[in-house]
Order: sequence, then structure tokens, then C-alpha cells
Amino acid sequence: ALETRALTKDYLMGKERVRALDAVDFSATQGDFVVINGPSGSGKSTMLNLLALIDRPTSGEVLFLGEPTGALSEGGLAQLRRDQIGLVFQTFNLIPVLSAFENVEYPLLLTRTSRAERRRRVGALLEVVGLADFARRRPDELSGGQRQRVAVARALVTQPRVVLADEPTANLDSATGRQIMGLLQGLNQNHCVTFVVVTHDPAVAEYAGRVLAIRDGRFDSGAEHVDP
Amino acid sequence: ALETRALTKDYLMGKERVRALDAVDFSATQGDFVVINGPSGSGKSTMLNLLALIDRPTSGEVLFLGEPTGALSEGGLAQLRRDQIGLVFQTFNLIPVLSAFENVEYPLLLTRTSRAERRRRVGALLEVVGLADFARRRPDELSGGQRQRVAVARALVTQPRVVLADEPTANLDSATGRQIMGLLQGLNQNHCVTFVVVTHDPAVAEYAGRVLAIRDGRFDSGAEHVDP
Ligand SMILES: Nc1ncnc2c1ncn2[C@@H]1O[C@H](COP(=O)(O)OP(=O)(O)OP(=O)(O)O)[C@@H](O)[C@H]1O
Ligand SMILES: Nc1ncnc2c1ncn2[C@@H]1O[C@H](COP(=O)(O)OP(=O)(O)OP(=O)(O)O)[C@@H](O)[C@H]1O
Ligand SMILES: [Mg+2]
Ligand SMILES: [Mg+2]
Repeated sequence: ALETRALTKDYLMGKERVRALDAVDFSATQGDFVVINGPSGSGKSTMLNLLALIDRPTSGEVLFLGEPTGALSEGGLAQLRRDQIGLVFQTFNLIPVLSAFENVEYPLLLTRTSRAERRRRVGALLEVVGLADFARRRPDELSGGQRQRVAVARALVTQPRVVLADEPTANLDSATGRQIMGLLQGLNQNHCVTFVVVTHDPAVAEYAGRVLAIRDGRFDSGAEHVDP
Repeated sequence: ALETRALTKDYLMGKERVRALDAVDFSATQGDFVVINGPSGSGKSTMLNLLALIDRPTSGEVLFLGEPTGALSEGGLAQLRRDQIGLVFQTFNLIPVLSAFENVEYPLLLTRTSRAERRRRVGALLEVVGLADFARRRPDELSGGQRQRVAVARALVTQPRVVLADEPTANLDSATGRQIMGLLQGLNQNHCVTFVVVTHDPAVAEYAGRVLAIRDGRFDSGAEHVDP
């Protein structure tokens, strides 16, 4: 479903070049549940942003469903992002002037989904992340963990084939975190949704089929382990 | 050092009243290390913001070093916040146009600290949170965990008597999280700094002298435990 070849990302700050990802080869087949962990600053969010097609590599390729994305136009990339990918950002990135309901609904406005169907899906997702009574609240009227759950719901509302989640439980207590992971696991096991989850939380890693360790922009090839 | 009496905070949204904290009695003596945990939305950040004097209660009192803060003017509150309190926000709240160095230095600009002393302190703190080489980076050039560590360094730079930290390790891998907690523990044990730390991370709770559980805006009186 997702593949990278020699994926490299450099940030340039004046004369200094920071190599955030260094020639990374990665692959996930449809229905995989991959967890990526590693130290702060090791390249996890950079990797996820490249997989999510919201950033472009310095060199190397990202292949989505077998197709090299480097060749796509902005419009082609936008369509993939809109229809196939759900992304939970490390800093949530909710729209401050919209309610929780409107934030979750937002990605559907770019698709051909009827208003009734949007309401049904948004309502169901707010329910399943425990925020049914919070639909009208704006982000500044929500706790940190409540905002995080709105971000998770938003990532799922277009029923994407691939969900990329950056620390989806960092601001959640363990019971709420388990509810969220149960939701993701259900989508993975019942609907074959592919997951790539960045996390420091060992409890999250237990849901994974594979765990990859990243350090200084490279995956530890010795560190992968697979649950059969 | 810190005390609350019948502390209550309501948020009003139109006709709806949300009681985020319900008549909370709390106290910490100088040198205490208190951890507060509890479910998402249970009132932890609300409690911390009231203790930090950046929000005012609906009813009840916050006493700082024995003095009721409700009677203080805005100027009096500002002085306490500036001189006595260090606060790590759940969402960091770094200033985007300033570098990491300038963000950490910022609270000192409101005090009578010489430029040389500011440079010494900021340099030492960036070093001890592992960001010595990142001084010139702006927040958008830092990873999530790097921003979190800048926020921690900033909370400590005025050498406050009381440090209030909202999820200070949520975005950190466990090794970096332990470094940060070691730093806080050192300040607590060697300099008698009082800590109130909100966290979901069980590893953080191990550094505490007391752990309090909060639920629906109230502390579980049965849940407190003390390490002698
Ligand atoms: N401005 C506001 N208006 C209305 N309700 C609010 C507002 N701010 C917070 N709340 C509500 O107050 C309750 C307590 O919020 P608080 O941020 O203290 O929770 P928390 O324990 O820190 O949660 P988390 O672990 O998710 O960070 C939550 O239910 C939240 O929705
Ligand atoms: N715009 C930028 N300019 C320069 N360097 C950057 C920029 N963005 C990120 N970096 C650097 O790239 C490296 C990788 O960052 P990334 O955000 O991918 O790390 P991460 O593994 O997600 O870390 P964390 O666990 O702290 O969230 C870090 O050292 C970071 O400082
Ligand atoms: Mg990150
Ligand atoms: Mg909070």
C-alpha cells in the first residue's frame, strides 16, 4: 500500500543542512499495522508527513498503492490526500473557529457526500471517541485530550484506506487511550485499513503487527519485530 | 506553599454551565512533589491554570505562600507569576517568531537579570534538556518533543519556587522523559522547589511524593498515596 525508496529529507537553515531522514526504505502492505518509535527528533513526524504527501522529499520516492507520487501534480496529490489518507497531526491542527462537529466534518466537504451522510458519520465518530456531548464546542473550549480525540475522529471521517497517526494518545489517560486504540484496531482488523502510527507509548505498540525503531533519520534494521 | 479552599471553576457557554472543578481543597508544602492524574477532561489543566494564577476561580480561593491571591491586584498577581511560578503548558505556547534561546530567555526580560547572567542560565538550561545545539532554531524548526523541552527550560529559567507542569513528557520518548524528570527531581531534592505535575504517564508518577487522582472536577479522597 505504501512504500518509500531511498527517502531523504533535508532542512536547510542558512548554511546548515539538517538531514532529518536518510535514505529510508520502508514498506507496508494493505492491512498492516505498523508502529514507529524512536527518540525525540529522530525523524518520525518528518517520515509521517512525507507518507501523508503533505511534504515533498529532498530525494528518493514515496509510492502510494504502487504509484510513484513524485510524478503527480498538485491536484493529483490533493486527491490522494483527500480520498485515501487520514492524518492525525502531533499538534492536532484543529480549526479554531469551527466546532468539534465542523472540524470532524471538514474533510467530507471536499467529497461528494450528502449532508445526511455527513451528519451520520460525524455523529457516529464523535460518539465512538467519547465526545458525543461536545459537538458544539470549539477547540478552545476543550481539554487537550478532547482536542486530540477530535483530531482522531477527523482523520477517520473520509473512511481512508491509510491512516497515519502522530502520537494519537500522547494527551490521553490510559483508559481513554485504550478506547482510541481499540477503535483503530477494529478498523484495521475489520476493514483492512492500513495504519502507520508514530508513538512513544509502549501500550500502543502492543496493537501493532510490526514495530520499527528510528534513530537519527534511519530505521534500525535490527530492531523490527513482527507479530505473526 | 500552595493551597486551595473550595476552589470551583465553571465555564459558561450560552445557557450551559460546565463545572470543571468542584469545591476542591488542596495543599502542597514547600518541597512537595505532587502528581495529579485522571481521565481526559477531568479538570487537571483547569486546576493547574488556577494554581498558576493565569485564571481566576468562579468561587473559592487559591493561597500562595499563605497569602490569599483573590485579594491581589493584577499587578500583584503578575509579580507572583513572574518571580515565583514556572509553568509548563500542555500545548507549550512558545512564541513562534523567537528562537529557542529567546523563548527560554523571555521570562528573565521581566526581571532584573544582567545580560551575562541571562546567557549563562539559558545556555545551561538548553544544555540540560539536550538542546544545546538548537538555540537558534525557531519553534517551527523543532520536533514536537524538542518544543516541549524548550517549554520546560523556559519554566525553570527564573528559578521559581513553584513549578507547575502540564504533561511535561507527553511528547517525549521514555529515555528523554527520564532525563527531564531527573532534572525536575534534582531541583526538588536539592533546591526544595515545589512541583505539581499533571501527567498520564505512570513513569512520571514514580518521582512523586504524593499522587492525587482527579475525576469530574473532584479529587478522589481515597486515591491519594504518599511515598514516605
Ligand atoms: N473554555 C471552556 N469552555 C467550556 N468548557 C471548557 C472550557 N475549557 C475546558 N472546558 C471543559 O472543562 C473540563 C476540564 O477541562 P481540563 O482542560 O481541565 O481537563 P484535563 O483534565 O486537563 O483534560 P486532558 O487530560 O484531556 O488534558 C473539560 O470537560 C473541558 O471540556
Ligand atoms: N523546519 C525545520 N528546519 C530545521 N530542522 C527541522 C525542521 N523541522 C524539523 N527539523 C529537525 O528534523 C529532525 C526530525 O524532526 P521530527 O519532527 O521528524 O522528529 P520526531 O522524531 O517527530 O521528534 P519528536 O518525537 O520530538 O516529535 C529534528 O532534529 C528537528 O529538529
Ligand atoms: Mg514528532
Ligand atoms: Mg489538560
